[in-house]
Amino acid sequence: LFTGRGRVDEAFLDELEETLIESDVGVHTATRLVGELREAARREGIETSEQLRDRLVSLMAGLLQDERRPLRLAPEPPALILVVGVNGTGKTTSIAKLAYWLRGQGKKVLLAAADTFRAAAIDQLELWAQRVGVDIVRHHEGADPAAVVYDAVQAARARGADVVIADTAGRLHTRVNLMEELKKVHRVAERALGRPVDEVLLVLDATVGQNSVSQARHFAQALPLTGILLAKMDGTARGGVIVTIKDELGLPIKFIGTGEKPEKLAPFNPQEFAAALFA
Amino acid sequence: SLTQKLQGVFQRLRGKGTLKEQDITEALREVRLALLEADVNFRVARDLCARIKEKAVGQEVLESLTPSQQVIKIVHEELCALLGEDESRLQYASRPPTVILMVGVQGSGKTTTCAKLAHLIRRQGRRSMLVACDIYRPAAIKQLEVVGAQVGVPAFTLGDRTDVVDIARAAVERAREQGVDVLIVDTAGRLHVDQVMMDEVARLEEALQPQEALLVLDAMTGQDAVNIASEFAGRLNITGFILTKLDGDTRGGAALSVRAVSGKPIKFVGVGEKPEMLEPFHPERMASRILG
Ligand SMILES: Nc1nc2c(ncn2[C@@H]2O[C@H](COP(=O)(O)OP(=O)(O)OP(=O)(O)O)[C@@H](O)[C@H]2O)c(=O)[nH]1
Ligand SMILES: Nc1nc2c(ncn2[C@@H]2O[C@H](COP(=O)(O)OP(=O)(O)OP(=O)(O)O)[C@@H](O)[C@H]2O)c(=O)[nH]1
Ligand SMILES: [Mg+2]
Ligand SMILES: [Mg+2]
Repeated sequence: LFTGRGRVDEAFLDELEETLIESDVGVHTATRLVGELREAARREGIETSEQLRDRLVSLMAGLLQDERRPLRLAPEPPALILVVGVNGTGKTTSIAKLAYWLRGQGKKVLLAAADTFRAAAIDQLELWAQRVGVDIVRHHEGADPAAVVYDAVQAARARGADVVIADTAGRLHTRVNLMEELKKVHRVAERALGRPVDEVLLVLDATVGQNSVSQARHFAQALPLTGILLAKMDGTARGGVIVTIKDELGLPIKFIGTGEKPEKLAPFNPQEFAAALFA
Repeated sequence: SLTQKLQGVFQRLRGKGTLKEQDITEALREVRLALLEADVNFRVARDLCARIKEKAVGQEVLESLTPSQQVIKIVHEELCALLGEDESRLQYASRPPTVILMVGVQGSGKTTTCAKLAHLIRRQGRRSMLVACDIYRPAAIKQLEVVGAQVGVPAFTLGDRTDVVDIARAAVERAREQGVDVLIVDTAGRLHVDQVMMDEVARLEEALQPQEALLVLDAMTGQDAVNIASEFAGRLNITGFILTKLDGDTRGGAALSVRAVSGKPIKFVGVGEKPEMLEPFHPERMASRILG
């Protein structure tokens, strides 16, 4: 690998950089990471291409590490998880998965159908509630989403539910009025709880490229996001954009979605994720 | 912007005397960065930059007083050439019903776009009918019925316990009986690497022999766009693409990627959630958007 005293094989570093770019890490982050790897290789006298690749994996895993995983729910019920994101990323389906996961931990879950806009959104969440065996609070289509969340928190207190998970309508982060609507939902949720919302999760689609960075930035400006759920990791997309997001915004990745069934949700593992980029 | 970056590069290089071929290579690094930032697949970007370099070196850019402008012009031309013509037309059958099969990965906007197409076709004076062939997603059929009702178009369904090919065949029968001009077939989102689901849509295409098989793709798709496009175009006779959610701030490099890998036209773009928010594809506008 070393073509001279202390000189690293640039061709192999190029290959590693290409793998990062191909995984949607983004060209600037990829170039920076490979630069750090080059420095580490010189300092640590890394000798083989395998070791070089492993060092890059550990670099990335370190970047992605965060103790704020997976869910931080207040001890006094009900806790509230607000799920947000742009259109079609997998919010509604991920909520079904979260409900299934929490139920498996013995928690009593209540869903809030606060997507009162999109065609059959309430029906979709209702079917999931039945399938996963949890309760749901819903109003009619066109109702005020904040009112649905408020009602759900009250219902959770009345019924002794541990966790409320609120679905919201998909919205492009560039739609100012829709982002204002979401801020209102969040304010009302806090008021209903009497304290901060436990988790505000941004659902990102692993097949989306660099636009996920813009999505994360805009949603983080509007709401106190607590983490990311990266859905659709069962395809061929690698979701590398979360490296840039973690690096620039510090948002922890909490879960990975790996399919359309309720059990297809796993807590995020930085080491596994980084290693999978080079599998 | 890319123009400003190229101006900066050439100003610096000019300071060292006349331009050489390696200076073009340096300038093109900025072009490659711009393309990658825009989510163009890295191999597509590399091939595109090689073609741009050939042209730039051959076109007296080296002697030009405004090399950055020349290079931008070449880049724009190459992008437009790759993005293709303004081909936002639907292929109609000589004997109705015309069948349009809508396919794509999960969440790309197929169901919503079915209603948009129905709305467009209705404005052109033809009668269409939606066909509910997503028998998996909870409330998918209801969603199609609701968006169909919003544009005054019925949705044909046999529920979610019947095979999609049987549903499709029955829909064709019904269309003939009722003199429906166009059938728009909604299908479930599916991974291009899910063999069972790709087999299903191949069977559906085989049974329907559609005039159009449109791949509905999210315009924010990243490097994976080439994989999705090549798998679908490999298994099906894809006749074109619809890129959705272009009302956001994505640069939309996926447009170049799907064109490079399939050669099929981008027919329409989705620019919002409402039924009228479907526009014809404009290659020059897309090229400017990708370059930022
Ligand atoms: N393969 C795969 N598909 C997924 C995953 N998560 C969600 N989906 C699918 O993605 C599609 C969209 O999911 P939804 O849950 O409706 O997405 P959403 O964000 O709620 O959509 P909107 O409410 O319209 O914004 C559905 O077909 C889901 O089954 C995943 O992890 N893997
Ligand atoms: N802003 C915007 N949203 C869109 C556009 N097209 C579709 N959507 C939204 O994207 C989300 C997903 O749309 P669907 O029509 O359910 O997508 P789908 O491909 O049928 O999803 P699956 O059937 O689960 O694969 C919905 O919230 C739509 O309203 C568009 O052009 N712009
Ligand atoms: Mg939803
Ligand atoms: Mg659909």
